[in-house]
Amino acid sequence: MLELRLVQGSLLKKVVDAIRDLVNDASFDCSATGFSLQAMDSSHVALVALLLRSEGFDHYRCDRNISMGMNLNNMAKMLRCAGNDDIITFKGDDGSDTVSFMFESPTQDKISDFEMKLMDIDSERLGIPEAKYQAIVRMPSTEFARICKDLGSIGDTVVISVTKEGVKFSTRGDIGSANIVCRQNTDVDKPEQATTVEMNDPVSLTFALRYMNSFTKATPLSNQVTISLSSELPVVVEYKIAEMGYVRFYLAPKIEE
Amino acid sequence: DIFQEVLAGYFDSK
Repeated sequence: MLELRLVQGSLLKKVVDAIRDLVNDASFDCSATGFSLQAMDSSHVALVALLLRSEGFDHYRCDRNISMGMNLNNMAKMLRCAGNDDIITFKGDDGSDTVSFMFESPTQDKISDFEMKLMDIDSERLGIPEAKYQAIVRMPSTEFARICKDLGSIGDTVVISVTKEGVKFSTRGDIGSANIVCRQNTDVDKPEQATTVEMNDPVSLTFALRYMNSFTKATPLSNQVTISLSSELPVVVEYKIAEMGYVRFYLAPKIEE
Repeated sequence: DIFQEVLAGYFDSK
């Protein structure tokens, strides 16, 4: 038996919208720790890891570890039927081939029930070791989204370079080239507007902008994004979900040969 | 030429 109740139901909508651009089908795992997911895109270049900790839910019951294969577009269709202020309860049963979503309006005058078919998913899971990164950039998530969108209209790849001057995003395409430098800036009214650059070693890596733009679908989840870079590792683009967990995207770099 | 790496080269399968 599995039962999860989330008063801030819109959060679940945002989570699904954040990842469905990258993966179509995914296996959600439920355990005492929380509701989690790890899925790779079809070309095995990018990976999304989601964690919603059990403590973040208003009610969390998970009697046994359970994996549920879901089509994210179908999930989005169901969740779109919930009002933005609705309370969402998610239920599943061992051995069942469906899950159910219940949406309650804040005043309890409308209650909707939806049942969604599960799917069999043969998912490959990767072990992601804890790592020390050469550089960690924290910046407003809307700013990062804007940069990826702007550069995406000029080129296909972005070079992200971190030096003690700040972080530079560069691209080159048929019509020309672009460089955007963001300097460390902590002198702001609100902490979420700050840009910080933590650098152990300078690093410069190239990534496909198509994937970066896909990651920015998670922007509504968090005011800040953390970009962790190391020349030996895929980049990690992390959106923290307040009091609940995170959505992390991993992307393998492009290399010159 | 620039080639796209895949994740399998960095992370192990569980």
